[in-house]
Amino acid sequence: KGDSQTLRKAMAVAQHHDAVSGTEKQHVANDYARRLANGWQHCQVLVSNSLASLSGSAAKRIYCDHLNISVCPLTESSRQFSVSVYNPLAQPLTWPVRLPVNGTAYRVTDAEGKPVDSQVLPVSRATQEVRRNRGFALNELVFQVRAPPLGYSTYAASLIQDRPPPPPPRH
Amino acid sequence: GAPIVIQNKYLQATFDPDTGLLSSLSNLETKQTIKLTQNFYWYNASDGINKDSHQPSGAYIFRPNSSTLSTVSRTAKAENFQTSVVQEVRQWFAPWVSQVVRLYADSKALELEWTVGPVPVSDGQGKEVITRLDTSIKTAEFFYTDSNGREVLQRKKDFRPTWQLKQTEPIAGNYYPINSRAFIKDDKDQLTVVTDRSQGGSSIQNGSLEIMLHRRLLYDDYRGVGEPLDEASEIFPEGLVVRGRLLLSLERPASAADTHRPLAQEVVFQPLLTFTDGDLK
Repeated sequence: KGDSQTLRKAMAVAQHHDAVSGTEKQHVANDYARRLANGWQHCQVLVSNSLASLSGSAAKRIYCDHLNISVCPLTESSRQFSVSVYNPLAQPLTWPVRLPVNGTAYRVTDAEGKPVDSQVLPVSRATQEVRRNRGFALNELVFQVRAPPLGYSTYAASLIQDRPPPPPPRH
Repeated sequence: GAPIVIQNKYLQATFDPDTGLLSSLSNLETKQTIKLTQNFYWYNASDGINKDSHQPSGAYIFRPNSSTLSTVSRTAKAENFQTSVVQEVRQWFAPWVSQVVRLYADSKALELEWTVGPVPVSDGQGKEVITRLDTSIKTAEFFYTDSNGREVLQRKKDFRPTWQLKQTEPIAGNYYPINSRAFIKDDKDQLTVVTDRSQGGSSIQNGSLEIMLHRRLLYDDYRGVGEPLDEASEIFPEGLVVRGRLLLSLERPASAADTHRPLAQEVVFQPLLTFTDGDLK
């Protein structure tokens, strides 16, 4: 059972001027972060339930909260996975997706099975340093997704090539 | 020796082969080009030992101890990747500062993904790290920041519209909040920066726009928090590492909002990604 109340309450606490401007003591900052993370955990269940209802699929949904540092255990280890993109805007969306992977070539298709142009790039050196021992992806799978206003779209990715050398940098 | 160029149908960004830094930005649709150099710098935070004021820089107070900036590095090691989906230049400035400049195939904005930290303070100096965009735009001391994510206000260096200002803080006194965007412009060109979080920013020199990225300080500012702004984490006990994105658009001033408004909306209301293992029929 999911709920949005936990995040709502955490957001309410974080309206304090110290939280907004970052002038709280460090242990208070840690507590704000803990409350917000807990709230998001509850919301994830709610979002999963909504998407299951809309899509008619009860498949377990995974959230990757560390995509900004190229960490996502599912995409790093799976040979075949799907990505659902929910667009909260009231206008169509085109958005670049970067997913940490360990293969070097993937076939990406949209919901109708049409191929989508995708590329695999090596993870940047800075990212490797930032994430330290938290992620193992060598590469990132990059492709553009589209989603309708206030709606979602789904893309499928499957590994077609494992471990050839990554493309060399041009400079 | 040839310049590094990344380009899509809308934008072209050029990098100086000697320094590895951005050197120009062009809008290929409107056929406008500006000189654009971008680099990372830091202000030395005031420790409160100052003849004018004993106020240290802290969580509440941004107060550099001088107007002189230190450069993280005058050059960047650069790598260039060009694919059909994205073109990117990865710049490495120092062990604690790096950046990826990206241009996606259908994008009207140049993405700067910066990574800063852990900020070194073993030299005993608190640091306020900024990035600065230096352009050929003739700004005449004017720049623009949004006050609350909706209304963009005109700012003028060392000036307040409703009272006679006696400027005592030449840097901090010109910093303003940026909640979603800031821009500089002249009659022909407008460079807009869309941020992914609230930051501080200013235009200290004509044609330039600087944005605060990270702060690591050694002293409390005696305004109530009672501790220096010196955040660490379990993963990085030696100091916080921060990563963020700036989106740059170059347009004619009259039509610039057509680009930066939807851009900022996409940043604030980003899509939500969920994953399922295997084939989701």
